[in-house]
Amino acid sequence: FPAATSETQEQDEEMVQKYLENYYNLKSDGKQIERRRNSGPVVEKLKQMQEFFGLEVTGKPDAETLNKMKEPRCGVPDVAQ
Amino acid sequence: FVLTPGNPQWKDTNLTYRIENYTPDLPRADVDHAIENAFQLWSNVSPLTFTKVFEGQADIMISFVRGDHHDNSPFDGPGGNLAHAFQPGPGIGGDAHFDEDERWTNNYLEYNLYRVAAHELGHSLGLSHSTDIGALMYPNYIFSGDVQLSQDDISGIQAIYGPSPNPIQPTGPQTPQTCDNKLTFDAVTTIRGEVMFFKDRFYMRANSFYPEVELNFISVFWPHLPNGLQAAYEVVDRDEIRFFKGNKYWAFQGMKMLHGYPKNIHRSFGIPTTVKSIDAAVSDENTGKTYFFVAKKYWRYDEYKQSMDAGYPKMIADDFPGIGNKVDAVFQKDGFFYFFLGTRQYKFDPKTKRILSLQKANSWFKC
Repeated sequence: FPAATSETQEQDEEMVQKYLENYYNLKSDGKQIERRRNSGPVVEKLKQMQEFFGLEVTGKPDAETLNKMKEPRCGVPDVAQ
Repeated sequence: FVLTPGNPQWKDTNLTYRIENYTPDLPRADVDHAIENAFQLWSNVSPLTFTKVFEGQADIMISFVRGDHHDNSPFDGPGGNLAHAFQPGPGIGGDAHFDEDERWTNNYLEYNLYRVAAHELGHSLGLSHSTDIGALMYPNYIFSGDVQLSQDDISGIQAIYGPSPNPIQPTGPQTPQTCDNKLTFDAVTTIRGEVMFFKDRFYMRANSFYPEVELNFISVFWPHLPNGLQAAYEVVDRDEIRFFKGNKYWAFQGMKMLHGYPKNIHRSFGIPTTVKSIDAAVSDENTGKTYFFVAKKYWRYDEYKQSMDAGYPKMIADDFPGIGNKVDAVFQKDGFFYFFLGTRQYKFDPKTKRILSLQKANSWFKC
């Protein structure tokens, strides 16, 4: 399996960030996800997402998690405020 | 199922809806039909009724919009978000928006409007996203050829609005639980070194690289296949998988359906026309012989000669002692046959004609 290029990694990080902001109410501070981070809101939200979809709960954006995030889905504003 | 936080619900069970505009992707009648059918799914299993109105404010307003459409939740162009809907309530409450940047269809191509509408209306009625992949309220788009409420969806809507007034309570399909002791299979086969198990609309796949058993719709890999397969086998030499239902079978290389399928089992294999369906099938990769199991009997087909061997059918009980009278599924791995009968699984050595072990049918799932 060829290693992902840095460009792909950056795109994936952006996607993870956007996904968690859209669907898991992650508050954006305009920064990309920090690498090698093993705690904090991103990891917590990732764990929530992985648990919901029955994936292995790692808190990391592994291939299976990324694939699930790439699937088209229903948007989030289910709650009218 | 998951209810929307705060458990919002409609007080009146007789609701109105209006289609504010139409997508150009489909004839208007098809849009009307998709939306009407989507409402009907929910009204069939609950006390709710839905009446279409053509002007003024309805409880549930339906529209096709793109990009920023002034509800604080802009759409994102093709793919990604397909649609969204608001929880029960006045004004925007209950409304369903479909992203006009998607291509809406009335078939298996992406994205089937009926399928997406059925999901969104679940939100309009107070349901949130379910974790059950077989439920309509699962958040990701999956189209398995038919649109139906699962038991999870029915339990969810009835938790909010109570049961259907129909004297016969509707039920829906359950999603298989891989570690359910009562789990049985429709068919099992090897596919390019893996083993795949089939049940109703779903496949299950245990892979040593992943800790969890993968459970998903058969249509994810093979959108042309029907649900409820009855048998499947792999011809390893040809890298071909064959799936059976009724008197038809479909052949694939990987995910690609081979030309000219489905074909008829009687004409292709010489199985008598009195046989209406195959219970189970397996091809011995060492001999090129394929075994078709039908009730108490079995036939043997030669994959090299492409003809049925003489002297068949024979009784399963005579040549597979201990296997019994009817087989649900069978596959071959490492020279052994694994027979599935209800919740039991027999490891059988075809050389010695002996059963080597008895296990639960779902033993491959490391429960």
